[in-house]
Amino acid sequence: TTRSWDYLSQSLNSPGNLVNDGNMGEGIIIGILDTGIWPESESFKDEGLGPIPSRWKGVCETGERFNSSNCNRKLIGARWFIKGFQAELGRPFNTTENVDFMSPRDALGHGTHTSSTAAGSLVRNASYKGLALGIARGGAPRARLAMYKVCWNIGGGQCASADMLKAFDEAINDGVDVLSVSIGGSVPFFSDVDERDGIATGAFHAVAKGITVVCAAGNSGPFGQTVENTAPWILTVAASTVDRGYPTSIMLGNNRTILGQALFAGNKEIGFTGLVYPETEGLDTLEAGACESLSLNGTNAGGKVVLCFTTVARRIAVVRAASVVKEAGGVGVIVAKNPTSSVAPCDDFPCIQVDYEIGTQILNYIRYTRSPVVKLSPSRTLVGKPIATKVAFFSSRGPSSIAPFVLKPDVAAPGVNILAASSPFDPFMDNGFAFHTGTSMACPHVTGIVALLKSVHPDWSPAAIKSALVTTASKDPIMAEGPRKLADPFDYGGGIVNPNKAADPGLIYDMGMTDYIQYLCSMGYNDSSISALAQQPTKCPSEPPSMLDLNLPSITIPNLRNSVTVSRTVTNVGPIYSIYKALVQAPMGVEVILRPSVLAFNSATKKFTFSVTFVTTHKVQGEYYFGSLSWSDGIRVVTSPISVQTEIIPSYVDN
Amino acid sequence: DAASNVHIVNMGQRQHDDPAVVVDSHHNVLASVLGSKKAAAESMIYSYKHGFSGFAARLTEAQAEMIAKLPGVVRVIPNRLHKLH
Repeated sequence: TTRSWDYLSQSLNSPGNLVNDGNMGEGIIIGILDTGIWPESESFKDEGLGPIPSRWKGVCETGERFNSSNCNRKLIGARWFIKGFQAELGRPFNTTENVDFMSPRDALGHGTHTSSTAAGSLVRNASYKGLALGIARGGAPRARLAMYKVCWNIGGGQCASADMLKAFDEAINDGVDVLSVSIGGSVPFFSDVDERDGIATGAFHAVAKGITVVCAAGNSGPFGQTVENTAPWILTVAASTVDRGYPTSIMLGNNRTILGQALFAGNKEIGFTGLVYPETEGLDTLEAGACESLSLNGTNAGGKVVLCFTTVARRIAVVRAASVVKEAGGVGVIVAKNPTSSVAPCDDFPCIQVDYEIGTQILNYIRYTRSPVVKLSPSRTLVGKPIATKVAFFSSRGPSSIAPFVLKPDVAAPGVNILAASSPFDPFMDNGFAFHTGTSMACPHVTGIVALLKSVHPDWSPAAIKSALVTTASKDPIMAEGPRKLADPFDYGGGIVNPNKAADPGLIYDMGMTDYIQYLCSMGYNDSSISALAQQPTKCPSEPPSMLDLNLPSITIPNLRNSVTVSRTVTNVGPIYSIYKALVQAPMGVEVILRPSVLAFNSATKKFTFSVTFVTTHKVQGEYYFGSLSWSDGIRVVTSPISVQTEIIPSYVDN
Repeated sequence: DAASNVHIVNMGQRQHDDPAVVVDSHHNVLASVLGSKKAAAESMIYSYKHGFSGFAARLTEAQAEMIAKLPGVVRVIPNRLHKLH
């Protein structure tokens, strides 16, 4: 967060932005479902905060190394839920085997990280061993926090649906305004009305009470149809990079200098030393040099830097290679891999990432030089324009596998190499702060922004807030990692979240309980399931309503045959007398007809319903093509992403 | 009981504004299947009483099936684990 809020134009010293207009989230209460919190972190100091909002009904539960004095005017509530998890475990949770605390105290660091990203107080001179130096803070630094610990330190953090449902239930009663949930399931997902999901049903009840629920989209990218937390009442967040990199100099013996990426914070450079690539002879000549199965048998790596190649995107390949090289007495590793922006420290050991092209050039230097040598320098922090924004490789992609008519994810936010507070038990922590990467880190960025929006627009519904964020998000030019391509709505929904524009969207696509029930009926869920979820007797019409007419801030048609007409209703939340004109960017091969194309609002007309007809000219079973529909009054631009797939043969899958 | 697993029992709309009365109703439903209030109290894990009416309890498959057939019970489903992102 030492860069992400500036990147999102939320600098505290810039008047007229949302963080200042929203009084830094003063008066807003953010609930976090996560691994707990490290209350002594500087990020949770309460200096300058006024009294706890009187509507707050939550508590500060005590437990192992956590008592009521651990709460303050910043951390105003803390609860913990373990019974459902423990029952799944089938035995008592052994907190010695897996360090954790039977209390809201965080061992893993994840909950501390997400909490400080959403609403942490200002901490100056935060860094990871000097890297990413700056002010660490939350998006809404004056908002209050309530931790609902539902995840436990086994296998990277696991959380039971029974516990999560209880946390939602208590948070609703406690009086939170926003809930942040960096948790999810895995394909195949449970339906929106199935309590096993824990999040969709819990979130439904929260949203019904006006509480916005922000969730992580998942880390199963770049594959399509992997996006999680897809219910239309949830605000689902993909992960993008910020304009910050960590160039790390690799100087070859031929005087060529290459800048790789690493979080190597060593004080001294590693002077010219031997450079090797473990090449073997025999049937599989490449196996020895593969980072994930690196074998240095027969390679003298002592005091040298080792080059390896990997096709494994996950960090495990880098970790494994660093460990093997270190064990063999090596002094560094250069990992050639499919380029991704996510880097992580290797315990003060240089593990530098380069792409295949650079890796191949280094390999050629090794192969065709008698005594190859290399010099490695510590990483530097580079911020600003030269660094492009990308949707992260790992960020789960749409379309939704549950309801492809509902565009997911909704928006993207910074979630790569985020420096925020952590627990002392986090192996990546330095002086209270750690870099972490994931849609878990993107989610609380949006949570903080939602808190600010709530502060400015207390009467906006969760759907209105989502609409404002989706329709004002920044789109171009943004690339998506893995493989590199221009990002589309299945990568980032409406785009990269733009807080200042979201504060004044002009028009919103609002929704309420009736719309969500319409969605549930369209999905074919039975009346009793819907009644149970909606907390009201519900009878769906015999002819189910069209899913396409759900008043979403986006239009997704997964099965366009010939033509279809969809309708939307916009509500004017800008100046009373406004005229909006439409601009349509039609998806390739699809004709778009809009009626009307001009909307004139006045004191009597605050809402307009319009229709959009899509006619396909594709003659073959199509891929998705993307476009957009924008309304503009000359100042504001309200853009809905459009995604259309032509369907010639129903239910035919060949991709 | 090794054969008992946590199940989430959804009882739909809250029938009473007083959370204590809602919790009592959950214990009554559970007791009607488990045979006693004491057994219900031991089996009960959580009462959900604000967002919706329901509870989580340790149940065998047979008990879960019996509860699912009771009036006022919408659905009984097993607990599941999720992961951090």
